[in-house]
Amino acid sequence: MLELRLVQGSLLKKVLEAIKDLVNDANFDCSATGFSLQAMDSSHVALVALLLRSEGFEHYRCDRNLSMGMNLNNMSKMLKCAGNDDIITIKADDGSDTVTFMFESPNQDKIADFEMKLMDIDSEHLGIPEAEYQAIVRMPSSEFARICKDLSSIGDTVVISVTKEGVKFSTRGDIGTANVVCRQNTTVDKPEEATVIEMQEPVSLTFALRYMNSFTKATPLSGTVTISLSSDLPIVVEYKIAEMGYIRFYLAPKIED
Amino acid sequence: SGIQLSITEFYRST
Repeated sequence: MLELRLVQGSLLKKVLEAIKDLVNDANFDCSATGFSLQAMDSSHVALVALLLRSEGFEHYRCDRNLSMGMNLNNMSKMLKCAGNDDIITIKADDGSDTVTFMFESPNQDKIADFEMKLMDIDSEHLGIPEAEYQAIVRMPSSEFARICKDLSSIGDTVVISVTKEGVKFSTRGDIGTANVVCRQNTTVDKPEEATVIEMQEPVSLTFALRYMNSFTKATPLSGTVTISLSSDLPIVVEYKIAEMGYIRFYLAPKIED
Repeated sequence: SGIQLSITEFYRST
């Protein structure tokens, strides 16, 4: 028996919008720790890891570890039927081949339930060890989204370079080149407007902008984004989900021919 | 431009 009641149902709606274009089908894993997911895109270039900790739910009952295979496009269709202020409860019985999403309006005058078919997904689970990164950049998530969108109108790849001068995003394409440099800036009114650069040593890596732009669909989940870079590892683009956990995107770099 | 590496080249199946 599984029953997870999330008062801020809009979080789940935003999570689905953030990942449904990157991943088609995925197993949601439910354990005492929380509601989580790890999935790769179809070309195995990017990976998304989601964690919504059990403490973040108003009610969290998970009698035994359960993995539920869902088509994310179908799940998104169902969650779009929930209002932004609705409380969402996810329910499943042991051994059932369906999951139920229950939506309650804030004043309890409307209750809807949507039952979705589960699917068997033979997905590969990757171990992601803790790593020391050469550079970690925290910046406003809207700024990062703007840069990725702007650069993708010029080129297909972005070179992200961190030096003591700041973080530089560069691209080149048929019509020309573009460089955006963000310097550390902590003299801002609100902490989420700051750009903070922690650099152990300079690093420069190249990534496909198509994936970066896909990751920025998580922007509504968090005011800030944290980008971790090391020359021999995939980039990690992390959006913290307030009080609950995170959504992390990992992207393998491109290397010279 | 460039060769796209795969995520599975960095992280192994568990």
